[in-house]
Amino acid sequence: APLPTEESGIETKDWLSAEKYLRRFYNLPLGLQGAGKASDTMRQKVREMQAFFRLKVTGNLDSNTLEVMSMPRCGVPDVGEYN
Amino acid sequence: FFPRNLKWPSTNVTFRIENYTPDLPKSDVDKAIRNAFNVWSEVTPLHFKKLHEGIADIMISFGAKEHGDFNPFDGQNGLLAHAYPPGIGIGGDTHFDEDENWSKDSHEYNLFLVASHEFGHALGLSHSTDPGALMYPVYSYAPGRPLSQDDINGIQELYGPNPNPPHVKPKPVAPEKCDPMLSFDAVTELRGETVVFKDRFYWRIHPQLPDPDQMLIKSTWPSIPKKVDAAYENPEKDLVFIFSGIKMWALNGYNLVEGYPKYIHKLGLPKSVRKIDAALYVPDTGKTLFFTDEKYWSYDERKGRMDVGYPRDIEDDFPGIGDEVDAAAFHYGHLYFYHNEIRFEYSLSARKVIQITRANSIFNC
Repeated sequence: APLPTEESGIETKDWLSAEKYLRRFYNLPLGLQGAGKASDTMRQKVREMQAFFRLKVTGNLDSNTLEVMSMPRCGVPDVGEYN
Repeated sequence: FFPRNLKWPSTNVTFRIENYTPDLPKSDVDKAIRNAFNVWSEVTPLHFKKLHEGIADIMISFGAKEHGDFNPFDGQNGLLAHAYPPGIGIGGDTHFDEDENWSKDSHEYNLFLVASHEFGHALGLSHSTDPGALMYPVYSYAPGRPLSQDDINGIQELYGPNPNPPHVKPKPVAPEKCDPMLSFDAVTELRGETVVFKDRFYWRIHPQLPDPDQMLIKSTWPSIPKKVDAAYENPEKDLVFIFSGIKMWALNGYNLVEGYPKYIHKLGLPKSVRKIDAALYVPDTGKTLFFTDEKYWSYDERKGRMDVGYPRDIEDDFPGIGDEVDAAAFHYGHLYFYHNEIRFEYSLSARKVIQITRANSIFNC
């Protein structure tokens, strides 16, 4: 999916690693989705992640969120069914 | 918990270590794994029995990248380990990423802590949102007993409490910021924040945050001793110096600077000084004052040497603050001296104490 324009401040590398993180730990669905849908789903998953880590819930990939995503951690998903 | 509150049907759970990391002697791995199980058996009726062959409930292995469960690791850092909730087959199995460097202390990822966390999953606990809990998903090092009340409540919800709990000396209680008798070990500025050290803990006071954060010294700086005697900031060098006994460390931001610890005697203090009570840097003069017992020294930061004519008596040069200090800091042009539960605000220009408050008035108590 194309990178959403409102996230233009985020580098592609950060965006891709965030997507990977959310797929692994927050069940972000794999693959292509309908137009506009990818961004909404991603934003929702970012919100979930921010709420879990008691960050400010914005749905945006701000620096605090990216920092937590880059920390060493356990590979078990934080929410939902064990995959 | 995992969906359907998965748990082992019996309180006797078996485990087997399938292979070992080369990062540690085999005996250290065995010890870390056994101690990690003990963490959970101390608070539940669970018993863990080690098997040397065959299939155990919890199969433990070290592997890199794709390691046989289609749930690959990612090389160094990132994912450290994972475990499966209780169940047959892969259920309960615990895998550690061999691409990590494992250690028995804080230098690399501490195997005991990661194993304790993963065995929480292997017993049925999911992740906790409590940053102080062992089951919080992000790795952080802290010495001592790893379980928080949140972890204990979780595991006891599944298995109940230990009917014969061992006599465990509880962790010392963290100092309470609004205790009227609270005294401080050390106070310093750090890039606009104020950092207050007390026992094993420190508080961060940020001017834009209403409440100070309290943290374990060891969880932020595992290699410095758990008790700090003195600290000061030199904002021109963007360094904070921390003193414990006869050693000193330097921080740039929250990161330890390489080349430390150094001995305090390198500053020019006599060998008879075994501990600095307090230190502060006065930007206008470029001098750092070191307080030990009833004396103080003046260190010229620009010349990198002690000024002549020191030590001098604290009581003579800072009238009104008594003859000893526990902590000191320079803030907005004033010196602050802490002794027992009292804070003295001292004006350098007026050469006198201009306000006396409780030490914890710094927390708005």
